Amino acid sequence: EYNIYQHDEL
Amino acid sequence: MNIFRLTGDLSHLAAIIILLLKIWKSRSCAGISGKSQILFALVFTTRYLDLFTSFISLYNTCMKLIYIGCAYATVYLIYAKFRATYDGNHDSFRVEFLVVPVGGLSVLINHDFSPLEILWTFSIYLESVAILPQLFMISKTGEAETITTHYLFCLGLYRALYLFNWIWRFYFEGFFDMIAIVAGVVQTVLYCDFFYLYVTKVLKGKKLSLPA
Repeated sequence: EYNIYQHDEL
Repeated sequence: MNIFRLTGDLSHLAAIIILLLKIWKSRSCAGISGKSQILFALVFTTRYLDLFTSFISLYNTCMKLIYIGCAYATVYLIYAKFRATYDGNHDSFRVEFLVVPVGGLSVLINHDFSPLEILWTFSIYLESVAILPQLFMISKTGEAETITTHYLFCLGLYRALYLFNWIWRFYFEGFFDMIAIVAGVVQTVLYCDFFYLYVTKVLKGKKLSLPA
């Protein structure tokens, strides 16, 4: 599941 | 991490390094919009505050630190070290016309009404338009050095590659972030006119100059 608040892109 | 994301990040890195090297080697920031560079420094600062709150990967942390460091180094070179070569008269875009609406929009449309999330949203919206002072400067002077066009091409290519990354992630991971996607499309579209000139002129060995 992705957490939209954890931004893993730069 | 997919190939589009990785090449996008590397393209972004290449753009930043090209600009730094251009200014450093020529000892001049002629033709470069200091305002755009301040906006990019602001973009990285407000976006990467999560360096303090969450760890994603060593790659992620290192790239963020490099981007922020280079952004401030570029601003320093333009406004301090090589200030005498800065062409302020042609860098006349009114940045408040970007920052104020973008600030308002990030408060209104975000994923979560929290300080860090609003600042992240602000950075995404601001990045999409941060190049406008630079494009405005080129349209005003009617020309750009070839090395500057390489910088702009890499910078535009980076967000275009991210668009493919988002398509990839939607299909293979079910992931999508509407705020980043819409802003990314806007950002890429702003470069289209430049891409056309780059391919039809610069890649054929001609200098980028606009008809008077």
